[in-house]
Amino acid sequence: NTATQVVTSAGRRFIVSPVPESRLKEQ
Amino acid sequence: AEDTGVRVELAEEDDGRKASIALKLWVEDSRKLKGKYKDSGAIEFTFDIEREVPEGVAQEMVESGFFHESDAKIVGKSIRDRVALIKWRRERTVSSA
Repeated sequence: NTATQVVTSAGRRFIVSPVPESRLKEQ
Repeated sequence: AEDTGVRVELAEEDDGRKASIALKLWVEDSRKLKGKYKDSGAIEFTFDIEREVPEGVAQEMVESGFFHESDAKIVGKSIRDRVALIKWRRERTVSSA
């Protein structure tokens, strides 16, 4: 698992993780 | 809801009571975005459906470098649509109980 965290200046936390291939539309 | 190219889903099951819900957002079709999109994956965050404004979260995502300024509107709309659906489902559950 390669989730990363970003905390904004307003104090909100964003957790970023890879999107499973199956959830992506064909481009 | 309209296909904005940005997908927003519940990151956990909605218990119907908490004002603060966990959402997950990712880009499904980057061609629908105006700005350059850096593929950073799915962004998980909590959102207070009673006090927060979707556009505010979208702006924070722009400031954090996830999206280009020109796409703040489309991201905000995607969150707003999902939140509206969650609220609608909650109201329906309450009225049927």
